[in-house]
Amino acid sequence: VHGRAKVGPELLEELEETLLIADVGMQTTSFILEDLKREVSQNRIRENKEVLEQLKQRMVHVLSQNQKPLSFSEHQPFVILVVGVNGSGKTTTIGKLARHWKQQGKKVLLAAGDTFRAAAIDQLQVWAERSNIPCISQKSGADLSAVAYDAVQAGMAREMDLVIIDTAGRLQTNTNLMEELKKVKRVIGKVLPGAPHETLLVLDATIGQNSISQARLFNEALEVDGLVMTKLDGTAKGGVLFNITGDLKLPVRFVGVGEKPEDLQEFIPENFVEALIP
Amino acid sequence: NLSDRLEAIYKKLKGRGVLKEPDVDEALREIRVALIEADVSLPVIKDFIAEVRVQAVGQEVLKSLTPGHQMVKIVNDHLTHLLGEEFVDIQIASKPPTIILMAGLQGSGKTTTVGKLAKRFKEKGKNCLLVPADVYRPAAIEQLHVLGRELGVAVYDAGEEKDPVAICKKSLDEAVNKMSQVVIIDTAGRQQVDDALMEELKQIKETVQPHEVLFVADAMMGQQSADIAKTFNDAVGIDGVILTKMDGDARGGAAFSIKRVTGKPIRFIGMGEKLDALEPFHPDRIVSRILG
Ligand SMILES: Nc1nc2c(ncn2[C@@H]2O[C@H](COP(=O)(O)OP(=O)(O)OP(=O)(O)O)[C@@H](O)[C@H]2O)c(=O)[nH]1
Ligand SMILES: Nc1nc2c(ncn2[C@@H]2O[C@H](COP(=O)(O)OP(=O)(O)OP(=O)(O)O)[C@@H](O)[C@H]2O)c(=O)[nH]1
Ligand SMILES: [Mg+2]
Ligand SMILES: [Mg+2]
Repeated sequence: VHGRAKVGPELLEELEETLLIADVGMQTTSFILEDLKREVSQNRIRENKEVLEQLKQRMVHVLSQNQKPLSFSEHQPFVILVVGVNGSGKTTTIGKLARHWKQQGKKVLLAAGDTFRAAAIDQLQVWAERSNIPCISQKSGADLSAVAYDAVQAGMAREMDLVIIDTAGRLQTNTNLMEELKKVKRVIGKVLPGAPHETLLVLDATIGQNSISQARLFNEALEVDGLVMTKLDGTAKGGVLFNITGDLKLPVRFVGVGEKPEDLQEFIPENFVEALIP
Repeated sequence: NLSDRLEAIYKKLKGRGVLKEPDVDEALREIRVALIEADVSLPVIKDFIAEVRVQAVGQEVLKSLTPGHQMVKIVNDHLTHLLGEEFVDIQIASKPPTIILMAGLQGSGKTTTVGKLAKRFKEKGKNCLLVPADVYRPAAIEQLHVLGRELGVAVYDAGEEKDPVAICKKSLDEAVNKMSQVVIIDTAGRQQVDDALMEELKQIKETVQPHEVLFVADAMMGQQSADIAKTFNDAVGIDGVILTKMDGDARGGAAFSIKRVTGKPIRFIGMGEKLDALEPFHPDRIVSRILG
């Protein structure tokens, strides 16, 4: 955009488009731009360069206010339940996270909780084998709660630092499948009070405003603790995060930037905003 | 919803007669909001709004409608028309096998949809050969074999071959041996900006010369749907589209973006994870979803 030129209405229109195209959404775009529009109209910001800086600062602020890192030290094992809609990247993200934490010297145990989809158990087992990490599984069709129960028990008995439980993808509007997740949370909590310590919702950056419905409904059902956004290596910018983090006050734990084990990054608001508004 | 919002705008209008420019523009602002909230890509919205404007300004308000309802009707009819008014099935090739190539982003539902298509063909008496050409995703090949076993449909065994192009080429010989009437090739998910994988897709297409390239897209896609579809279409030429995960509450604006930029028919929608959850596409249901 145009540096030291005097601010005109075109700049704000251009910014509105940039935000909308980034999937920020109508309401959130208006919210983000409203203070800026007022300051411009009252002549308190006079240069394009300044508008951009103010805008980015505001956006970084929205994303930063709920950020805090995951800390495992007070719980052993620290139990993470991974949830999200079909194809969002849960199993792959678990594979990446497990390897990442094992490399940091943590003892990790995985649970193949997707007992429904074809070859879902096999898929997680391949990731586990590649990092030489134990994976608890039962046969296809087994009950998610039974697998989760086994895994948390094993995690406790083997003194693991982390237990990560994979679940089958499900649309947030499928009441029965959301009930299944509520039940597994209760079951896990009975084996190990306070567990799962992190309910992690995996969102796909390519998805539009429906991510907001996903976040809201998964949160209503389960009280989500953190988010992961995947597929940011594509052209989608994941702008829905402004609405979701602002509204639900959730931290973004990691971002996925590809399909390989190393394609996992810490979420850094400044980098995220810079990619959205270059 | 949009209908109510337009009604509220037009309550201020005194008489009937003709749809005037400022009133049409006010309504179009509301329609733009609805389409953005529905995930229709911005450039697609711009063209659509311009076309509706041309149709609406100066139009006589029908005696049976209010101006607000008239605007909704114009928008509804135009969107329905653009989405393709009727179901167009995959054409069976005059000389078998009919070769179908699946393409799309990661996680869009390609492998599952191969299963659904195989079931549909089998029920019509056509025997299929499914080809697992995704060599990257852990257990992707196994996933297709599981579906094949579940359906009693043959799945090509590539043995030690690791190159997707070679797998596809050899699978066609197998199809001849088995006298398969339909070959459906499952490919790895790929980002449209991944040059190496887009090149691989082009090579697969060049090698097998498919009769049908199906773009499998997640109905929940956001603003990038237009660019993504256009890139796939420019790279390999899409013949048809399948929109998956329509059993959720996504508005589905991506359907319109994809149809608009490729001009290719949406053939089916995925309505669930089971292999019978594939329905022929009819525009009316998705139009009301998009308009909210
Ligand atoms: N490009 C890209 N692809 C990703 C990323 N994360 C996951 N994927 C791919 O997305 C596809 C789906 O990933 P999965 O891990 O199977 O997703 P899932 O949520 O477990 O899917 P279901 O269990 O079927 O609901 C796979 O092809 C992954 O390789 C990412 O950050 N970038
Ligand atoms: N609810 C719902 N889920 C679907 C539909 N189609 C596919 N899925 C699910 O979406 C997820 C991804 O499906 P896959 O068939 O593995 O997707 P893919 O495109 O082959 O994924 P990659 O090979 O990794 O690119 C799985 O959990 C499927 O069960 C649908 O129409 N509705
Ligand atoms: Mg999975
Ligand atoms: Mg697949």
